[in-house]
Amino acid sequence: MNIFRGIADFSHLAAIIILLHKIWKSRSCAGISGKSQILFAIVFTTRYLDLLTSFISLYNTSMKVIYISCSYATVYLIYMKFRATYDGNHDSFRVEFLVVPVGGLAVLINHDFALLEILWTFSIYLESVAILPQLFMISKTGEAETITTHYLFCLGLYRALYLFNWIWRFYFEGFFDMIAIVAGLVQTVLYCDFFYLYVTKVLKGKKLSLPA
Amino acid sequence: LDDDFEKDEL
Repeated sequence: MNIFRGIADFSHLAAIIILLHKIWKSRSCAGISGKSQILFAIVFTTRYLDLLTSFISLYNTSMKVIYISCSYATVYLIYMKFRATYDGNHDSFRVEFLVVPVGGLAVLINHDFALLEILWTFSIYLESVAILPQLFMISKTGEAETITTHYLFCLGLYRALYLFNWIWRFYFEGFFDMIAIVAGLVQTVLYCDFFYLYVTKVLKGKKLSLPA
Repeated sequence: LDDDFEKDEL
């Protein structure tokens, strides 16, 4: 594993933990898109089905189990435990407009027409757009808590670092996975606007708020 | 489920 991949995985883990911790500590999921979190739970579930079929490494298995568990815990906190604080009116992104096309694309464009491979492909495509309900929610309310922006930054950083990981792997291992690379590029691009706001506002101590 | 399915990335 190269340095980019290593930092990326821990950045991803940090994002997940930051979100869980924020909701748990504040006893509230205000400003968090439950829809994005459900999509991430679907992403992890469909991608890590290989936990049942193959063992790659202790690291690989542990991270997968942690990601899946935290993801379901987050969904549980939002829709069950702290349901009263969930801002459903502002979480109005129509997820079927993401899931249906992404499902179709996964059936059409994949490495191998096999169940596990198609579900893996579906998870890669879905992950690339899963943050859209959250970004939509922020654009609708015009603001985000600073801790939420740290979450988004770690999540965006994770995918940006995976791009460097793939460049590294292409040069040193001759490895590349076109599906992951294209979806990863799309995913990273979606964060660019947010990265700009994060650097120009949040890192200078200001709250992230959008012009009306 | 497929037997030869192996992805090392997360």
